[in-house]
Amino acid sequence: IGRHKNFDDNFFEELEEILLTADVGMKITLELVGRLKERVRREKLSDPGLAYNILQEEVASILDKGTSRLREAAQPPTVILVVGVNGSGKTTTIGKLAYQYKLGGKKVILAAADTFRAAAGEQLGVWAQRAGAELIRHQEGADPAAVAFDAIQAARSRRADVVLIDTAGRLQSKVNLMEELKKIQRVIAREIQEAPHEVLLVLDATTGQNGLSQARIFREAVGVTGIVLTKLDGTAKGGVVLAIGAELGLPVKLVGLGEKITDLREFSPQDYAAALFS
Amino acid sequence: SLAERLQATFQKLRGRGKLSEADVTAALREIRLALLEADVNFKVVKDFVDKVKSRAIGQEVLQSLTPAQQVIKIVYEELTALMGGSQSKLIFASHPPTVILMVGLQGSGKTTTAAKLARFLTRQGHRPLLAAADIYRPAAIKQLQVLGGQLGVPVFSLGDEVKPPAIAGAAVEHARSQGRDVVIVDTAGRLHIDAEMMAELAEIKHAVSPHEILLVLDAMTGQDAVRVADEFHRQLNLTGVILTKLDGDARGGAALTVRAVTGCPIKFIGVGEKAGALEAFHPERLAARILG
Ligand SMILES: Nc1nc2c(ncn2[C@@H]2O[C@H](COP(=O)(O)OP(=O)(O)OP(=O)(O)O)[C@@H](O)[C@H]2O)c(=O)[nH]1
Ligand SMILES: Nc1nc2c(ncn2[C@@H]2O[C@H](COP(=O)(O)OP(=O)(O)OP(=O)(O)O)[C@@H](O)[C@H]2O)c(=O)[nH]1
Ligand SMILES: [Mg+2]
Ligand SMILES: [Mg+2]
Repeated sequence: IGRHKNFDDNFFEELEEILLTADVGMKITLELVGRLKERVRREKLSDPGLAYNILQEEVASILDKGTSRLREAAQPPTVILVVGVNGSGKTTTIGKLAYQYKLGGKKVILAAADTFRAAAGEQLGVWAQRAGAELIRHQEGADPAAVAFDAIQAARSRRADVVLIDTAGRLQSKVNLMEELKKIQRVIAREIQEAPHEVLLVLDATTGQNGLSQARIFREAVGVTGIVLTKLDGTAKGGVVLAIGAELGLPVKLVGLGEKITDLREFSPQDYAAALFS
Repeated sequence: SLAERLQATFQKLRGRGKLSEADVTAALREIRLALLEADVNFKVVKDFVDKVKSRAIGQEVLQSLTPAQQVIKIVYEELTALMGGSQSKLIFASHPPTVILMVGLQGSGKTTTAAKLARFLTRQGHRPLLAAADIYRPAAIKQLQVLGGQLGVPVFSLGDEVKPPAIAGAAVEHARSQGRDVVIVDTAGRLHIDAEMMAELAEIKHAVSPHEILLVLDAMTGQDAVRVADEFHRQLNLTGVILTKLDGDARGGAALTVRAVTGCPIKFIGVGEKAGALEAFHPERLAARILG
């Protein structure tokens, strides 16, 4: 958009296209375009080359919620519940996160609370091995809440610093599956005051407007505290996180940038905003 | 709903008898919004809206319909026509085995859908063989073996140290020797911009000449569907699409995008996690869902 000569209709049409194509959605797109138009008018701007900086500022301010740091419990263990729809990258993200904690000298326990999907426990087992974390697993079909419970007991007795709880993917419209998730959260909360200390919603960057519904319903169900935006190494921009930030106040805390154990990074609103317009 | 919004739009207009340009332009604004909300690609929406506009202006409003309903009828028919109307049955080889190659982005549902297809084919009297050609994802082979085991469908694997093209080739040979008449090759999820991994798919294709190359696409995919579909189609020449996770509440606009961009038929839809959750694709149903 920097090549336009002035802030004419073509300029704003092209800006609209950039934002919509990034999955920002119509509501936030109109809002951002509106804000830019207001600044152009108020500050009598004439050079569209300036638009980039203004837009990046606006986007970063929507996404900046203070800190991307994951919460740490006053006393160990810190309990982190990982949730989200099918295939979004939960299990892989837990492997990456476990590795990060391990690098920081923490003792990590992984809970295989996806007791439903074929080879879910085996998959997490490989990540546990790669990350140097311990795995708590029951047989297939076991009660996921029981696995979470056992993992917390194990964390206490073995003095672990962090418990990462993997759950089965579930579509937010499935009431019975959301009830199962609420039960897991209740069991965790009953065992440790203030737990889970983080409830991370893992969201695939290729997701369209359904992402807002995912964030809304998962938050309502289990009190999501942050988003992990995965698969940002693709061409999708994950723009739905703007609506999630603006309407629900939920921060993106981490981004997944690939399938390797090191492909996890803390979220930076500024970097994200810059990438949105590149 | 779109119907309600259009109704409100038309309250303001005088148009009766024939649809005027003003009527149609106002209605199309709402339709464009609905399609974008449903994740249909920006450019696909533009082309589609232009098409509807030329069809709608000057059209007689049927006695039984309001102008709003008349426009919706046109949109619904255009959407249905766009998404349907082509070979949505599986292509079988004249000499077995038929080879079906499953491709797509990470996490879209390929492995689960491969098993669903195996179950579908078994019930149709075929003897499918599942081939575990994902050697990267932790426990991917195990996942397919567990699913195959639950269905009584054999799973061919050479472990995770043999390259996928060789695995696929050996699977087809194995099928011939064992009288299995369909080979379903499960592959690793990959990005359309990962040159190395896309080249691997081209190698698998070269090794086994699949009769079907099916893009497995998540129904909640947003605007990126256009790039994914375009790239996979350009490099592999897809024969069909399977849209998964339609048991959720995503509108599924990516389906229209993929159809518009590749011209490929949607052959099946995934409507759940169990092996039986595979259904035939009905364009009019998806049209209604996309319109919301
Ligand atoms: N390119 C890329 N792929 C990713 C990323 N994160 C996860 N994946 C891949 O996405 C696929 C699904 O990952 P999983 O960790 O199994 O996802 P999940 O949410 O646990 O899936 P379910 O448990 O079945 O709901 C795998 O192929 C991962 O390697 C990422 O940041 N980038
Ligand atoms: N609800 C629902 N879940 C589905 C459907 N199809 C697949 N899934 C789920 O989506 C998740 C990912 O499925 P997989 O079959 O592992 O996906 P994949 O494409 O093989 O993943 P990668 O091999 O990592 O690329 C699993 O939790 C599946 O159970 C569907 O139609 N509906
Ligand atoms: Mg998982
Ligand atoms: Mg798979």
